[in-house]
Amino acid sequence: MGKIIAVANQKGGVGKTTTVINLGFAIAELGKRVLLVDADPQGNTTSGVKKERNIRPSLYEALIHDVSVKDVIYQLKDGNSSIRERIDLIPSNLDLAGAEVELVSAFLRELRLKNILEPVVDDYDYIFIDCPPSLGLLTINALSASRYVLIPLQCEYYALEGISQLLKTVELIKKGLNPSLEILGVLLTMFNRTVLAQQVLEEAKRFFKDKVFNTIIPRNVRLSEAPSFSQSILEYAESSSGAIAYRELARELMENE
Amino acid sequence: MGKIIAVANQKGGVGKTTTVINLGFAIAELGKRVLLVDADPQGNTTSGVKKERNIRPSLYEALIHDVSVKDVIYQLKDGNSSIRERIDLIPSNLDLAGAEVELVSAFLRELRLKNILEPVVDDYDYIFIDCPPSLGLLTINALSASRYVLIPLQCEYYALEGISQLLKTVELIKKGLNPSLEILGVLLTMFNRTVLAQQVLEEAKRFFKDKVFNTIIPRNVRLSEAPSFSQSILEYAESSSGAIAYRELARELMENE
Ligand SMILES: Nc1ncnc2c1ncn2[C@@H]1O[C@H](COP(=O)(O)OP(=O)(O)OP(=O)(O)O)[C@@H](O)[C@H]1O
Ligand SMILES: Nc1ncnc2c1ncn2[C@@H]1O[C@H](COP(=O)(O)OP(=O)(O)OP(=O)(O)O)[C@@H](O)[C@H]1O
Ligand SMILES: [Mg+2]
Ligand SMILES: [Mg+2]
Repeated sequence: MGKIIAVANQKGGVGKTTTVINLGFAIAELGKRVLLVDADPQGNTTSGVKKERNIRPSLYEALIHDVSVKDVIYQLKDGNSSIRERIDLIPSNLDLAGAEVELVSAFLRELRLKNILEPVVDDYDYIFIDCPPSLGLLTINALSASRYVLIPLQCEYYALEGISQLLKTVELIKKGLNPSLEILGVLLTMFNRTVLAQQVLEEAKRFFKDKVFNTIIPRNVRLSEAPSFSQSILEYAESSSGAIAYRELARELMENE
Repeated sequence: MGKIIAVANQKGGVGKTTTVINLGFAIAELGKRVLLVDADPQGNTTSGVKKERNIRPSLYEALIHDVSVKDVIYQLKDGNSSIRERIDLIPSNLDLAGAEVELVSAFLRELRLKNILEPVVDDYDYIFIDCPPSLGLLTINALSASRYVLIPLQCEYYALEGISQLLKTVELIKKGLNPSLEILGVLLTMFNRTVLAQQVLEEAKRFFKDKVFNTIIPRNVRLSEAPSFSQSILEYAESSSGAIAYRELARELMENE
């Protein structure tokens, strides 16, 4: 029975996509089957793992045109990498930008993604959903479809400021659409040796207590280079601090099972 | 006659808010009257310059409930800072998140912000509009209301990838809603001494040619600390590399007038 985990935070650029890709790959490296769902019209998870552009049909066709989920799942396996044997992807592209508006008046508009994933949940051990930087219908679909939400928190002021709003949204969804939704954890990202980063870490620990992952993702330029080659950090720079950290996070996740 | 400049880029965390605040303040430091318009439900520009939370009425009330623009303009002047004498703010808060959906079926939905700003354009030399990380109705309103769009470009791969989509949106708006919209320039942000940053800079120059500002904003932790005190960089750390860069950008803008 696959664990569905939404990676969400309405603040931009906090490491949602980087976490979906690299945690997903690290979990697959440990032998698990993983599905990555790109629910962001920017399609960064898609381009961060595959070179082809504008893959269709995509999540958009499944959400809006009822295309079967099997037709929008693509294998990453390429005969080269053994990790990629175990990773599939539901890609997105800019068509999905229309979805937020088209969904507004759609039947069961918050539960579309949940229904899409239903038939395939048992084919995977973990399903990670990459969310856009907003609390709109795409993120709401992701949170309504998930058992858990993982919250990346960039070690900077604005990131901390937006957290209470995200939590309110999670609470609303728990009350209404998805009572079993839980916070898997808060992941400090882009950590470095500044006073500010340390302050955000302490503030996060005070606020979230044991929900803050022990693993902290350091700022590591390799993590920002990897997507330009459509590679995870484990393929691009396997001994970098970024790779080490995401592997550590994968182990921490598995230990908490 | 105020120059209205939208600061836009659908990629998250590229420095839109940091640029609106600090370029706005640097322009005011040169003696100009400036209006900052926070068109992002995250309200980061608002919290980056004012300590009060949930200021109402806000942009939301003007956009959706036809509250007069004069009632949503707040002065930043506080008797202490001379720069703040010349800066006003139209704040936003989370109510604005509802606006994207409420605007979908509204009359003249793309031109609301343009109409709101019409009566006050001549009260300012520069009006900067902070956009959310999306190409939804709020960004479309900002682009339709503006004479110029300034595009912050973080020196990383994903930021470059999203640019062509932003440009397509600008083109669409030029054809339909706002033929006089022009790209004021592309601003490299969070620049540092990595190969990747240098590559993004060269790629931006090849693609945008003379539209790339000469001024480059360096990565400077002071810029990320300042908002936690609701201060611009000019107030928080006036001799930091971030302050120097934004002053330099202000001068470059004024020279191109
Ligand atoms: N630990 C890190 N060290 C260095 N760079 C990083 C790190 N994590 C992410 N990045 C880079 O920072 C930028 C923002 O990260 P990312 O795109 O993953 O954030 P996001 O939350 O998905 O953004 P958006 O809100 O736009 O979807 C990207 O260019 C990414 O490559
Ligand atoms: N030059 C810089 N050096 C260091 N930190 C910076 C710099 N510019 C911005 N930051 C910090 O990086 C983060 C992202 O910047 P900012 O919030 O301005 O981007 P944004 O494009 O407005 O994000 P969003 O898409 O979420 O609105 C913030 O925490 C900000 O304080
Ligand atoms: Mg992303
Ligand atoms: Mg912003």
